[in-house]
Amino acid sequence: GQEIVSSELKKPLVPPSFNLSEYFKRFLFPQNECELHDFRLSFSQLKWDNWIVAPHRYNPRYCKGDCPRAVGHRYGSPVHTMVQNIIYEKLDSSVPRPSCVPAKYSPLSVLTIEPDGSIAYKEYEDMIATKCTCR
Amino acid sequence: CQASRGEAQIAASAELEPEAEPWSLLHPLDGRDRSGLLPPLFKILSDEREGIPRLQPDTRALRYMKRLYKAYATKEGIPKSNRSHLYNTVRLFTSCVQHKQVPVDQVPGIFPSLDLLFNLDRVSVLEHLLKSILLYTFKDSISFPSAVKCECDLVIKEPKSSSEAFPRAPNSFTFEFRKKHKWIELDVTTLLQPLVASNERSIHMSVNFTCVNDQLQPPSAQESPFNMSLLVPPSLLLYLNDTSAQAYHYKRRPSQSPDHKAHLSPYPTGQEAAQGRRSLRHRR
Repeated sequence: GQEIVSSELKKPLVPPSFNLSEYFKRFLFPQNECELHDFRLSFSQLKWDNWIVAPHRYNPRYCKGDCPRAVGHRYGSPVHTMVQNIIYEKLDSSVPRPSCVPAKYSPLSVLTIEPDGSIAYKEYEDMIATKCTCR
Repeated sequence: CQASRGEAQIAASAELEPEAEPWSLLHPLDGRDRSGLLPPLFKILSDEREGIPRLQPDTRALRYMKRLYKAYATKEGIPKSNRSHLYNTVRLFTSCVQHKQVPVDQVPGIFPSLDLLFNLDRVSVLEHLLKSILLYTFKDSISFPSAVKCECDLVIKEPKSSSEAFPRAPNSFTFEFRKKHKWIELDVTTLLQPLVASNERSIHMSVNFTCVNDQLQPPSAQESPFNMSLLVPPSLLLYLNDTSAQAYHYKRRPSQSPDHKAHLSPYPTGQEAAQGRRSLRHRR
């Protein structure tokens, strides 16, 4: 077997056309996997800047992308998510695949002018998505 | 006054088209907790028609609130975590000056009494008062030749809803104007706590000042700040804890709380432990 081993060793480890980063993208981090995306808006675009004084820009962020099959380790999804995925793949494709949704949020402070002319500083819960998950 | 006239207009339009005024749906004054309601921020989203006409606030008050915003939140609007307070709402109300009793011979340093009315319709039942400040400022930024001591007598008039009609005993505050003085804050929390807690919709008070310079004489006419025209009628600041579902409730880490009241430590602190030992010995 020595000849085989030595000839094997002489072969290049990876095929010449192979690209490492391509490998990573395709297998470890597949394209458009479920992740957090930015969406920066200013309240003047919504014509609310006559009553929202601050902040000028607001980035609520959102979750988008496909949920991979092995969601447990990446997204902390419950086992139910994998069960739902198996049902979708093997039993009934009318059952939707797991969805990519926000798992954690952070608050937002807003300075507004009230209809009676008074001014209010308020802090609202759950206004900015900070983490995504598959459910 | 401006605010109540504005309210009257808005209320009138609300009568015409009940859905025209979504704000009142958001803070039900009758106390029923409709937690499913959208926060005011997005109620407008669902309302297609043009924004509701709103009264413009006083520019100095707006400048003060912008400064407060910068102190409490980052540029992106995230509440700063190094905070030492529990309130998640601060409301600034501009007073409707009822009238000024201007004395015939106006002496510099003695201000005529001001009758003030604050309309608190925006305060919802779920917002609990933690602190309240009367905020004075001057029309122009001025500097004083020397420190000046002032005494402010404040009388809270009985609310219309209560039976007694007599004004209460005056409460006195003393404070000092230093060189470059921009804002003067009078803590009126203890006076207003019962009124806000009983969900009073307006607060009526009369305020008058007397000031002496550090030689304990009324400041001379040259010390310009003390003629009435430069002092702006005060605004009322309410620091509130909004207990509704959509408000942000800051979870304070034990290591961050400065005052022990809020920091209910599971173990007695040093002096409490010493006290415990003493009472134990005393009992023995």
